[in-house]
Amino acid sequence: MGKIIAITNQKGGVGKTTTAVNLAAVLAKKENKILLIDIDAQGNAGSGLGYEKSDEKSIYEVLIENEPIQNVIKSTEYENLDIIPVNIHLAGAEEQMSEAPDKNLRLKNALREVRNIYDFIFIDCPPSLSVFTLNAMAAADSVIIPLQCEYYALEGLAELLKTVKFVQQYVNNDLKIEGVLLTMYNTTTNLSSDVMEQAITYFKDKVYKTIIPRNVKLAEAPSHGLPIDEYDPRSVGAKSYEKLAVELINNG
Amino acid sequence: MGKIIAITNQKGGVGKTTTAVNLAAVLAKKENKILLIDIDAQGNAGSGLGYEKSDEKSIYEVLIENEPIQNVIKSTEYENLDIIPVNIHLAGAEEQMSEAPDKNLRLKNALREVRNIYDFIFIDCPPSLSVFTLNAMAAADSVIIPLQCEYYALEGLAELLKTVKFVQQYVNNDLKIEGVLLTMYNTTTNLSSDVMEQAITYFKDKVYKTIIPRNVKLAEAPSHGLPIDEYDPRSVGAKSYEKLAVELINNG
Ligand SMILES: Nc1ncnc2c1ncn2[C@@H]1O[C@H](COP(=O)(O)OP(=O)(O)OP(=O)(O)O)[C@@H](O)[C@H]1O
Ligand SMILES: Nc1ncnc2c1ncn2[C@@H]1O[C@H](COP(=O)(O)OP(=O)(O)OP(=O)(O)O)[C@@H](O)[C@H]1O
Ligand SMILES: [Mg+2]
Ligand SMILES: [Mg+2]
Repeated sequence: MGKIIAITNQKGGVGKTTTAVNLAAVLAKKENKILLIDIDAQGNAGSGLGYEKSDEKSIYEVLIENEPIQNVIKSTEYENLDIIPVNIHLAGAEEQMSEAPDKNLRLKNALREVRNIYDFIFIDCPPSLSVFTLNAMAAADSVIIPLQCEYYALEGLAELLKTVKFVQQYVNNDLKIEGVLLTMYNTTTNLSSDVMEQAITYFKDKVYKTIIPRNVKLAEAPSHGLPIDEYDPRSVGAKSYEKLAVELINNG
Repeated sequence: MGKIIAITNQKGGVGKTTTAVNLAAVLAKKENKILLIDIDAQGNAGSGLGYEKSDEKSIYEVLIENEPIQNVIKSTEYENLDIIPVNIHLAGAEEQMSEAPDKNLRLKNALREVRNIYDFIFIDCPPSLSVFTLNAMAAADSVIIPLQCEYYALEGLAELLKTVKFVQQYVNNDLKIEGVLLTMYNTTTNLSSDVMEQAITYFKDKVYKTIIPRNVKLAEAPSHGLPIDEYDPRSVGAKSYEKLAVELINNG
């Protein structure tokens, strides 16, 4: 029974895509069957694995034209890792969905067909609380919240939690917080440890013990279209996503 | 005649707010009368200057209830610098505006009243191409595009330019690109120089000569509610925003 996890935070640039791509890649290597869904019109998750945006059918057709989701799943060169990349039309989809009564449930209904083929399904969300993020939260069993260890990133947390509560109340009663992941932790400044303290006060044991440090290799890897464990497996970035994958599995 | 500049890029975390806050603060110190408008529901621009989100009237009431914009302008402790912070209601405004025929022109119309009081009006945009960003582009004379010197940030440029062209064609014929600002430039990796080369190929002389380096002081300053020239005026972050302000003025 595949676990569906949305990776979301409306604050921009906090490491959502980096976490989605690298967690998916590491878990695939550990013989888990993984599907990575990119629902951010920017299409970064696809390109982090070497996929360019095309006009082939994708999540857009699933959400807008009821295309069966099996038709848009692509295999990657990595064993056990499939992907649904975005296509160029997704940017305009939000307007098109705004009248539909079931607009927030389209992804959830589509995933029924394939849910049991995978061990994990990760959904990379855009930096907004839009219909795409609501679709992801409605479809998901749980959310992973990447939290950049910098001041502005703390500000958006209250808004994000309000949205999670809204979704739990009206759209998906069973949605849980899988975990809060501290990212871009910088040991040379108190800023990061201050943010960590606040996160632990707010989220308690939901904060992952694994912390992702700021590591330039994580920023370089996407320019080669490679996950970090392919680009530089000995980097601190690769080791920390490896640890995160183990912690995620152990949490059950 | 005040110049209205939207600071925008739908890629998240590229330095939009950091640029809006610090450019506004530096120019105010140089005796320019400045208004900083925060139109991102996250409200980071306000807190970068020490303002907390409240439920006092703000840009929400201007956009939704036709509140005169003069009523929501607040002075700050910095001479020549006024601000319109967001309030807690802005997050819900997008749905409320979706039916209005003039939804993209609300800010432009509101600013007519105050435009001539200021030398510059900066608008800090959210990381999406939503109605708020369209309002900002419709109201603006030009846009500053912060471009983080990392790979994923390049991907969103084509989408952003499409939106600028759309706005120029249907909403605001006179919208120009004020400049493209390279941010978080990291000298320890080729990644940044690769991005710079691509930006110069794409945008030619629109790329500012001033480059903002990655500088932890810029990330620390907001946690003290201070612009960089107050928090650490000798930092390389402060000096680079000072240079940018001079370049912006010289470009005329
Ligand atoms: N731990 C890290 N250390 C250094 N750089 C990182 C780290 N994690 C991510 N990055 C880089 O920081 C930038 C932002 O990360 P990413 O794009 O994954 O964030 P995001 O939350 O998905 O952004 P968006 O809100 O635009 O979707 C990218 O250039 C990425 O390569
Ligand atoms: N040149 C820099 N060097 C180091 N840190 C920076 C720099 N510029 C911005 N930052 C930090 O990086 C993070 C992202 O910057 P900022 O919030 O200004 O981006 P943004 O584009 O406004 O994000 P969003 O898309 O969420 O609105 C913040 O924590 C900020 O303090
Ligand atoms: Mg992303
Ligand atoms: Mg911002």
